[in-house]
Amino acid sequence: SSSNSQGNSFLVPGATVATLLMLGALHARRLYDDKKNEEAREKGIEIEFQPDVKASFLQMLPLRSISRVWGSLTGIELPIWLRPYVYKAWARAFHSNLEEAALPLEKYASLKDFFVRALEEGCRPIDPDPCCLVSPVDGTILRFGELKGSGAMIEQVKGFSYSVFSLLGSSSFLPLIAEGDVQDESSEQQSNLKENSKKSWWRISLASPKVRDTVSACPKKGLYYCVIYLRPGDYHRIHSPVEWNVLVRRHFTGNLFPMNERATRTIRNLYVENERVVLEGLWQEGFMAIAAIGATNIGSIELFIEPELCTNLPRKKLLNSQPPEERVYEPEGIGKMLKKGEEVAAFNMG
Amino acid sequence: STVVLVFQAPTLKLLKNRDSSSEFRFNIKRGDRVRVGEALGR
Repeated sequence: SSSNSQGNSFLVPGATVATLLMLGALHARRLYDDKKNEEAREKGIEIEFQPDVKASFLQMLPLRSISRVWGSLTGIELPIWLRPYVYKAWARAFHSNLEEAALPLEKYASLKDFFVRALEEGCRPIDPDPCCLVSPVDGTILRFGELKGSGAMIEQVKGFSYSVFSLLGSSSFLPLIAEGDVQDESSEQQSNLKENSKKSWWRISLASPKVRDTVSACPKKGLYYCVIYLRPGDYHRIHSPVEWNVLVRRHFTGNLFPMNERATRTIRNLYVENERVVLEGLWQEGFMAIAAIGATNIGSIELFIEPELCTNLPRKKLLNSQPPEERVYEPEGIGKMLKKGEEVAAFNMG
Repeated sequence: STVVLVFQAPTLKLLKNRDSSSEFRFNIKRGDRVRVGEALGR
């Protein structure tokens, strides 16, 4: 029995040390990979899509439950004396700017409240030029450009793209590709598109100049996109990029994969798989849409224009092909009017 | 988290009296840090 208890007394510390060594090795490997990618990026080498074991492992995890537990933890009210220490530690770890917070740190009851803080008045002046479109968030520009060709594809990372129709929803009022250019749509989607074309306000051709009428003096319209990534330490409220009318809101439940740089390189269809809220409408130049896409640690999206919308809800295992829940804002055709720079939504923790 | 903007804007304005053509242009590049309210393009 003494040798037994002796064995046990070595077992726990041994297992702990082994676990710590393994985690240390994994972390070192991760740092090495990230450093290699950083060097590649600095040389201008485009990192390619490369699914890995970790991405497959993530598919098996209960990410939504993890996200909700994370939200409960960060929603715990902290003692007032502790708050500045916790928020300063968070700011140091994630490079947040504490000077811009609208309230003194003691006023934020939990990390969750601090995370979705408003900024002091005047911290984000809105570019007054009526011909410009402003950034709706603080963040890093991942991709931007004009959508051409019949698939209207956005590159997630070199070697992998996703369709704007999948991102925004197929019943979207997206400018319809001139009929006949829609090659690979199934028959009911063709009829759906034809149906939409009766509803839609206008049509443009993304496909080819053959449909463009180069003689008319009317302005030619293109479809543009911009993908902006928010780091954990960034200000996480979403503002209106222009003055526009929001006509439709679409909520896709989906998954809650992480949205960091590694995830975009290794997880297929990340942007069209994750939970997201899409606002769609019209601005002075035509179609406008914003997609706010959640992630494991920031899984909830709160709409100030529709406070009753709840996201990141526990749900039984549903297929991801569940159609989005859609709401047309009243009055139909006018919807909700937003001014440029106005607060629209916020990403919440968990 | 990530925000994706999809919007329509002029690509080419053919003006009958042969003015210069105007189109939407981004004034950002990949990897730029942007803040709320800063112009992404005009």
